[in-house]
Amino acid sequence: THFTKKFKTSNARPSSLNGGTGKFQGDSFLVPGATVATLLMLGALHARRMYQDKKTEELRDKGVEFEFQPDVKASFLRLLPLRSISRCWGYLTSMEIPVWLRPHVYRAWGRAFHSNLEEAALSLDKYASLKDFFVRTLKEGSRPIDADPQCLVSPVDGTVLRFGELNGAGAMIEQVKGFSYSVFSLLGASPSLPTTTDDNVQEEHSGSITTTEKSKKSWWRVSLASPKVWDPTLSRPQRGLFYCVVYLKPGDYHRVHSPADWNILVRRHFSGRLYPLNERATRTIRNLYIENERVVLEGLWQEGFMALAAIGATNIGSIELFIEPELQTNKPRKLLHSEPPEERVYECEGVGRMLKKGDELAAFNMG
Amino acid sequence: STVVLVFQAPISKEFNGGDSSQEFKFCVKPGDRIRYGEALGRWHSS
Repeated sequence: THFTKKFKTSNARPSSLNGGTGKFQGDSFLVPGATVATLLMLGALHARRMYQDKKTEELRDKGVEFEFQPDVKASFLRLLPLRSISRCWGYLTSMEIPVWLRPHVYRAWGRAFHSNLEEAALSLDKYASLKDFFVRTLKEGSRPIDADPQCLVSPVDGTVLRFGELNGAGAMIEQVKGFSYSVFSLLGASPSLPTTTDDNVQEEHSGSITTTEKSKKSWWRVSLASPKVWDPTLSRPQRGLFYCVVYLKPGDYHRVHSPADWNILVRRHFSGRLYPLNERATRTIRNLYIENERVVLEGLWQEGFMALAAIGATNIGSIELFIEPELQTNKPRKLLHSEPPEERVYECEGVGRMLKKGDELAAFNMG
Repeated sequence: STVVLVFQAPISKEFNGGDSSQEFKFCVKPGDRIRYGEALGRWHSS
């Protein structure tokens, strides 16, 4: 109605800019027209993405597993200055929004990305920028921490993509069916990464024992299984190496918490690329998780080794560590990049960084 | 953004009559939504 009225007014009162000829009326209509067209295009793209997400979820529910399939769009992404785009996005989203507009912008964000705004710790008009809103804290009690001492809790809100057990030093994590990456490449060369299970270690130590001797030992164990000769090490649980991959959607709460009582000994920062990390990207980009910028925290918990890799993406490129606020990620960089990871050993400064289960650890920031 | 967690956890015992009560088991499945503080996996002493 506004545009129609404006158009009619323009017709009734030809602009004096063109000597009253009325030629300017078309131009004055073009600007709001272009804005409307852009908004419509963005709306259409968003609707298309939501439709595709829904279809993907339906297929996943039916048990269809997607296979790795590189395509032209993925190759094209390599040519884009994703780091600059990410930093520019960060700059735009850090701009202060007028107080009256804040609730509208954040509610629109919440509707688009299915965020639960009721959980936000502050009222919506208190978040000065979209960036501040994105890393909002939650109301106390929103996330009860599972108190079972024999459980490991999720460090983030998100969608579980994959999990499983790893075997040996060359252990591979499946990115998507048909493509895997090595856990060593993800975490970096780590001397504390267990390369074998306890079971394998025992087998390696007894490598020279013949099969006959092994069977004799088994017999002795069976025949002498009394409290007097019982060896506690035999019934002690052995340990394996596991992994779990959790994806955070744009509407999710974006802070990272400690999954257990954890003593963090080392931090590594890999300054890599900033590809998107959505479902499509995991299917089409090789080595997505080991090419992207990430922060790896490594340490010990009650059952042994534990490492957490927080991987950045184009829109959420920087990772803020609350245990090391001076760490800067998503920095501008040279075109050629083959830098080794930057490492900091917390252990040298004492006993490492002790965290309790559920303690706040890091946050993913926009840009 | 994505988080990958790599950790050691108990696996099944061999010398306890096949009892795997101390084995770490994930209590989620791929595609599940999870919130921080919720259990990813558990193990229990017999």
